[in-house]
Amino acid sequence: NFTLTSHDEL
Amino acid sequence: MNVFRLLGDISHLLAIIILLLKIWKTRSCAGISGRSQVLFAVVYTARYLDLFTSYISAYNSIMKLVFLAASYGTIYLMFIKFKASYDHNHDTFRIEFLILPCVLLSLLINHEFSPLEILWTFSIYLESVAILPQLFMVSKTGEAESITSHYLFALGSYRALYILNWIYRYYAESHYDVIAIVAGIVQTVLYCDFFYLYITKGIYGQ
Repeated sequence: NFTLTSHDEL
Repeated sequence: MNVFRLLGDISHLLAIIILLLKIWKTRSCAGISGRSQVLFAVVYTARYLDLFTSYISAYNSIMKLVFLAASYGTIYLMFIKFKASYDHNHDTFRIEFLILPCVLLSLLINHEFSPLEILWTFSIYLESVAILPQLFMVSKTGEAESITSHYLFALGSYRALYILNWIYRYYAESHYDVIAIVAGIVQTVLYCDFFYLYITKGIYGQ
């Protein structure tokens, strides 16, 4: 479940 | 969200607040690299453009806005309000040597060749080296005020804690982002010499 465009970290 | 990530964010927030308070209370930005601060503003601006495109959580959005505001606030204090105290002569690191390779690398090594993704990647690469003008300034003058040291320690700890967060996420969520991890390790390694001095001087130097 590695997503490209969702960077949920700061 | 795990405890390492939360501690990392708190550490990051603390660093930014320490810096703002230091400048505000002493009415001076002596010993602080304006070049590093400009690089950080570029980093946050390039990375947090996704505020307009993807919503993750209120926490995420608020923190992004705080980092942006604090970063531009710092620049305002350094280059306008307390400009006279800015130490030009010792802040001489050539930032084009950092920016250009990061631009090139983000065009070559990224997750997806799209404008926002390339900007995100660029910001990750640039953040990993953005502290170099500050570390260069400290080594050039041979000293840092203790408050500047606390700022650097908090700022360095943030990415070190993120590494623990990435290890945790790898095992707990099967989530990993190679670009962030490699750049985060580079970023943390750059602080190692400073960490060593901070800890040994903090314990034995007083």
